[in-house]
Amino acid sequence: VGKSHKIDDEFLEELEEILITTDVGVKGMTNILEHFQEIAEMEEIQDHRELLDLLKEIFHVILDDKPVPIKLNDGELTVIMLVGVNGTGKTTTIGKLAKKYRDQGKSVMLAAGDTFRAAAIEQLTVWANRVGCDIIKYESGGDAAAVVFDAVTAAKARKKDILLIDTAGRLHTKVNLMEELKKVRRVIKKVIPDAPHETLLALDATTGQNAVNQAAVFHKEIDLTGLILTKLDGTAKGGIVVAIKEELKLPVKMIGVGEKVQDLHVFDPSEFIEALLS
Amino acid sequence: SLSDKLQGIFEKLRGKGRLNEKNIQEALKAIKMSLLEADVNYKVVKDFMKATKEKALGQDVLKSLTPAQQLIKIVYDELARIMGESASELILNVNPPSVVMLVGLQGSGKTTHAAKLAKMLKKLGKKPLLVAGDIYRPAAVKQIQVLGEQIGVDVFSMGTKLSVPDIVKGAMAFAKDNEIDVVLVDTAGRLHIDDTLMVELEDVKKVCTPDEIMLVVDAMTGQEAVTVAKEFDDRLDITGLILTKLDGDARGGAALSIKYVTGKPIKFIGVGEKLNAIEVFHPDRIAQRILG
Ligand SMILES: Nc1nc2c(ncn2[C@@H]2O[C@H](COP(=O)(O)OP(=O)(O)OP(=O)(O)O)[C@@H](O)[C@H]2O)c(=O)[nH]1
Ligand SMILES: Nc1nc2c(ncn2[C@@H]2O[C@H](COP(=O)(O)OP(=O)(O)OP(=O)(O)O)[C@@H](O)[C@H]2O)c(=O)[nH]1
Ligand SMILES: [Mg+2]
Ligand SMILES: [Mg+2]
Repeated sequence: VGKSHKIDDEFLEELEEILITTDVGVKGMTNILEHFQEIAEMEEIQDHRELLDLLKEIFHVILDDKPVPIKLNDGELTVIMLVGVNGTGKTTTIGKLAKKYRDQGKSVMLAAGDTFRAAAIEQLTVWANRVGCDIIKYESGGDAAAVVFDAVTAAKARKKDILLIDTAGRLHTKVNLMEELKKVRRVIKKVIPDAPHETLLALDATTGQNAVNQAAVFHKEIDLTGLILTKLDGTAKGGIVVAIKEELKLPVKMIGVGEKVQDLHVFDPSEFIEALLS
Repeated sequence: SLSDKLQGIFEKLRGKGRLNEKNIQEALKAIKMSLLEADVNYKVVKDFMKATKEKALGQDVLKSLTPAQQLIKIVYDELARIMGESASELILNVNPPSVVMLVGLQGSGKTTHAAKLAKMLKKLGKKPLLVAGDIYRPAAVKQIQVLGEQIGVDVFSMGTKLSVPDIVKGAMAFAKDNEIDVVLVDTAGRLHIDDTLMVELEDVKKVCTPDEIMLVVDAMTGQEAVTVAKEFDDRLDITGLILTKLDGDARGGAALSIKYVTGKPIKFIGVGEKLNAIEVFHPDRIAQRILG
């Protein structure tokens, strides 16, 4: 952030540029600028270094200080469902999560809940083989809810620690596809009322403000528990998660930083904020 | 909508006597925010607003009886001018086979749109060939084979052990021997900053001398659209773009940013997952969507 030493128009414009170019979005920017001006006037902040620290602080307040991990049930099956619009990295992320939990000595099962897209089941099967875990899958074109019902039943019967459910990509604007997702959630609850224990939205870091619409609709329809921000190894900053946290209170739990099985990390707000402002 | 917003702004000003340069600022700010909300690139919006302001003052919008309408028209005309005058055609070679390469970031819709183009070309009486150029993504070859089967188009594959340029070389030989009209080369998704994989695309280009290199871009892409498009364009000299997933509610500002910065035309849009969900791009329609 540049050379101005007080909150003048030049400084506000620089702030606007940072917030927009990192995809925090117009609404996120407006909220942050309001917080900013209130606090800065109260504390009579005049030094530009202090202004930058204040911005960091506001981000910390919005994103929380410490990572929010994926909640695992102790000694009981944890059901984790991945959802999101097309191409955001759901299937790949499930492969990475499976590896992470296998490395922790947990038994993992996958559910091939994308029964629609060409070779979706084959794609998930490659990951199951790579990681060394069971996969419940049927013929392509079948009923997604049926596969998921059987997978939850099987995971419970075989005393698995973790069940990872892949779902087909779908635009949040497609009412019938959102209804299908709600049906999948209902059948999960038929087997385990408390499940899914985590419903994670895979969000592509290159996405602009449409990410807020995605999160809002998915959250309204099927109750999200968090986000996984993928493709952060690119040049996009993924700032929209700040707006999503502010508006919907949904935290980012994990980040995807590549296409390999190990490219999944716990979301660290401090590192993320540093990268946003770098 | 933006035009409602501007109407409201100018009506409020009407009571306050003569319109002047200062109170047109509120209207200009509303336009700027609308473009930023549409994910148009920040720098592009700055340039655009500078040109818009000059036009607005020059045309003396302030003296107009309908300043909101006049301002909207200035903005809309400028948007449409940037997007290009009319839909661009697919470049097909006089001497077959024509070659179309599809490139872009991970998950943008390349494989799906290779198949959509193949289906479209088949309907036009051409003999297309799909090339399985993604040797990395799990079951990528299977994916394009399944799509090829669905539309009755041959898929050329040499598995995942040979290099992509070698596979494409094989595809070109096959195409010539089998009287193929159009070769559609699907490639793996990649980051514009991955030099090794960008070099792979440059090598593929050398091997098949494409008539079209289409950058496939997701309509929901945010600010980074310009950086990505510029890098692919600088390295490959793309000939056009396919903007995908426009069946959602993304405003699609990336389209304006990319056209403004690269000058390359958007030729097609993807409007669904089914293989018939592809349309020729119409610049005026996206201008309306971006403005909001
Ligand atoms: N660079 C990068 N690529 C990723 C990341 N996560 C996924 N990908 C790539 O993104 C593309 C799409 O990934 P998928 O896992 O198929 O996405 P999906 O959400 O399951 O897609 P659909 O099921 O079709 O909706 C693939 O090429 C992945 O390798 C990431 O963190 N970084
Ligand atoms: N709704 C909608 N979905 C689309 C459209 N185009 C592609 N998709 C979906 O987006 C997802 C990704 O499409 P792919 O064709 O696999 O994308 P890709 O660019 O080949 O992905 P990589 O090879 O992994 O880089 C799939 O779920 C497609 O069905 C579109 O226009 N609309
Ligand atoms: Mg998938
Ligand atoms: Mg592909």
